Amino acid sequence: GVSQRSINSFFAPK
Amino acid sequence: MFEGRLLQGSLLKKVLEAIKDLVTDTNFDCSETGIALQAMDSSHVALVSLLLKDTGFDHFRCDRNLALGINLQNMSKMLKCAGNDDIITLKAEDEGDTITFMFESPNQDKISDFEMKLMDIDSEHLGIPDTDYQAIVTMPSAEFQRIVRDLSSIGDTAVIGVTKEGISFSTGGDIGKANIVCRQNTNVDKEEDQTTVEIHEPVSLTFALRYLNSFTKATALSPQVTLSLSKELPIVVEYKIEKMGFLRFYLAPKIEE
Repeated sequence: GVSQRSINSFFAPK
Repeated sequence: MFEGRLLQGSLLKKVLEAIKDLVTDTNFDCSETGIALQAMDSSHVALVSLLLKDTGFDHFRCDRNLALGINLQNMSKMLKCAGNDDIITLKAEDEGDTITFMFESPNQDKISDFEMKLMDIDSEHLGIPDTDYQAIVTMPSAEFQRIVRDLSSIGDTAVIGVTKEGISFSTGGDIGKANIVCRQNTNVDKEEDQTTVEIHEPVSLTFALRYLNSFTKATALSPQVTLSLSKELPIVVEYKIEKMGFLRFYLAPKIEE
């Protein structure tokens, strides 16, 4: 099935 | 000190209405170039990014960079006390623990000062890389709001697909399925009614409708919304704020395991 990714798996902390 | 006077105070009221249910507490980062805000929702699925440039203010002064920690529900309560036509001024001292909202009625016969307590917030800023998106669609914001609301009554997730023909929104649930296609339409009289599709490659991604629905609370900010999509990247839902900047929402997709 599809799973919800989290936003910080795409954008790294600055 | 920091001071920003906004002739069109309703813009700030609209910004708060758009984000107060998505984000609880956040820093308003004030610098000499304006006010910026970046915050994730509590589930870390969506990210809000706001920019209000100094040039959009009637008067703007920021002597040193300040991070004003604000509870958005509380700020919303304060701004609801401003009239829609009021001029709103934000004021904060460098070492203070409060922010003052001053509301001036259009004919200057009523001046209100509201002082709100600030809070210390440890905020983590995410670096958002510049991306050449595979598809960028600009469409009427009210139409996007309508579509997202309609689909939410049928399913929990929407597949958003873009081809050179247009943008499609599909969902499915216990009661059935729905598919809505908006075709590129640049032959309408008013520019704000146009739908334009800029595409490098067709793209199709799945998103939670609950979040998309929440983003559309920003509809009052702009007649148009821009959706930027790339394979396996968060969608960007952008509302431009005239002369001031933007309110952007980033939403992580649902991805097949």
